[in-house]
Amino acid sequence: KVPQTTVYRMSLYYRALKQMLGNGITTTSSAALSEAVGFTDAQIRKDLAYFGQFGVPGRGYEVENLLEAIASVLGINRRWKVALVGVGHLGYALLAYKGFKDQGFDICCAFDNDPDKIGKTWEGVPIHDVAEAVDVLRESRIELGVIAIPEAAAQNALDMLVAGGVKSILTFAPGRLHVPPDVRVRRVDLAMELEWLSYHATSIA
Amino acid sequence: KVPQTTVYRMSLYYRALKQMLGNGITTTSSAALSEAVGFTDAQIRKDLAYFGQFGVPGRGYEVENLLEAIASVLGINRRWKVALVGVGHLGYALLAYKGFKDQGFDICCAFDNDPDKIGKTWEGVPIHDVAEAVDVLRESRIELGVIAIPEAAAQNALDMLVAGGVKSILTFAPGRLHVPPDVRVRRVDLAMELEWLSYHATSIA
Ligand SMILES: NC(=O)c1ccc[n+]([C@@H]2O[C@H](COP(=O)([O-])OP(=O)(O)OC[C@H]3O[C@@H](n4cnc5c(N)ncnc54)[C@H](O)[C@@H]3O)[C@@H](O)[C@H]2O)c1
Ligand SMILES: NC(=O)c1ccc[n+]([C@@H]2O[C@H](COP(=O)([O-])OP(=O)(O)OC[C@H]3O[C@@H](n4cnc5c(N)ncnc54)[C@H](O)[C@@H]3O)[C@@H](O)[C@H]2O)c1
Repeated sequence: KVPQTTVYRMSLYYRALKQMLGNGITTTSSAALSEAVGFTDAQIRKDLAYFGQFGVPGRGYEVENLLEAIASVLGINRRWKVALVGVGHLGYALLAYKGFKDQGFDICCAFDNDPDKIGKTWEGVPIHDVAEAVDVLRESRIELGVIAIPEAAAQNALDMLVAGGVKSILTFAPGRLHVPPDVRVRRVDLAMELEWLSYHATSIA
Repeated sequence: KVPQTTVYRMSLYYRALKQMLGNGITTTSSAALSEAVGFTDAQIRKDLAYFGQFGVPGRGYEVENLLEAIASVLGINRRWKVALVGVGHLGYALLAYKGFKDQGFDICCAFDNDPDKIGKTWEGVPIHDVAEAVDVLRESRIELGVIAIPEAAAQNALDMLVAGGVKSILTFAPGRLHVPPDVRVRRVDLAMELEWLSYHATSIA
């Protein structure tokens, strides 16, 4: 079983390699990659070994080959159809964020319960009434869901996404959720990012 | 040296213990904590051991004691003054997010370059002209900074925060940043959260 942190680091390696390619670098080594991402070259070799044999000993890695391999491991060598529930401040920032499209994630429909928003199209994405969600999700064959609504409505949103056939969900709403066994939910709490900073600021002092 | 992932897990343990306390549970075990967070009890014991001896063998942990210990490790047993640069969709969602205050992070001033926003107060936070930032940061003794502006302006924002005495910065802006040696920057790219989901959705298939 691959540790969650290896998956996270694969995303970081992917970004560093993309940058190298952008700078015209076509071959690299685990030492050069280590310099770019801040993990030891031993850690990099251990992470990559979970997924196969890459590179030639002594000659390093072909950047394009390694990028393709990591993209296929992460599943970002294809497009994903994403639905967004809740188009408030956070939801709108996610709609507008180019970083999703760059990695193959296309938010193609959004849902809200605010009559002033329903029927509009923002950043090219139609906003539907949350009451119609299950039909729209099924018709559009949505694979990933993002929840950006208040805590009280989050469980309903999850149930609706699942009823619409979505099995992988990212949620920003706080609070406990009951998740069916075959559904995977990833929770984000941005306060934890500040806790990482406060940990380091405290441990230095 | 404590691994970054241990710090991340300490934030998760903190949240699970808080929930236990909310449910009236006053003592717990690494097995019960393991059930709540999804990591093995061996991993939990290993993580906690970085920071000291907690609990009594055979009798488990006092929830309140463990909470206090983790809070002090993470530096969330005190309040932190936070400045926000950029009050657009993402910035506003961060201003309004209660999860920051709950963990001791108080956004007490914000900066923008949009004349329609400067001088306003949103969610109790005054929005200053980014041109006056260095003075305001110094006077308010700001310790943490959050960057939520477009990539092109991010390096200027970092330099401004550093000139204002801020040494720990969370940034949502894409692109490379030149960071002085004694400053710590944490980058967030929410696309990586979707990549975690696409990895799992792909590896099951
Ligand atoms: N986890 C994090 O790090 C983090 C960060 C910021 C915000 N948040 C959370 O994200 C949520 C959204 O934040 P925001 O600032 O965008 O809030 P907001 O009030 O601006 O937006 C909420 C949106 O959800 C819609 N909505 C409400 N109930 C709904 C329902 N039952 N069905 C469909 N749509 C519904 C509203 O009409 C609105 O458009 C909040 O719960 C907030 O706590 C979490
Ligand atoms: N990393 C991530 O996961 C993630 C997610 C969403 C958005 N983003 C990024 O966050 C940034 C903000 O997103 P948004 O949706 O809030 O955009 P937005 O356009 O709504 O907000 C940007 C705000 O920054 C202000 N601004 C612009 N230049 C400035 C400067 N030089 N000094 C001070 N203020 C300035 C604008 O006036 C505006 O208020 C974008 O760069 C976006 O790519 C990142």
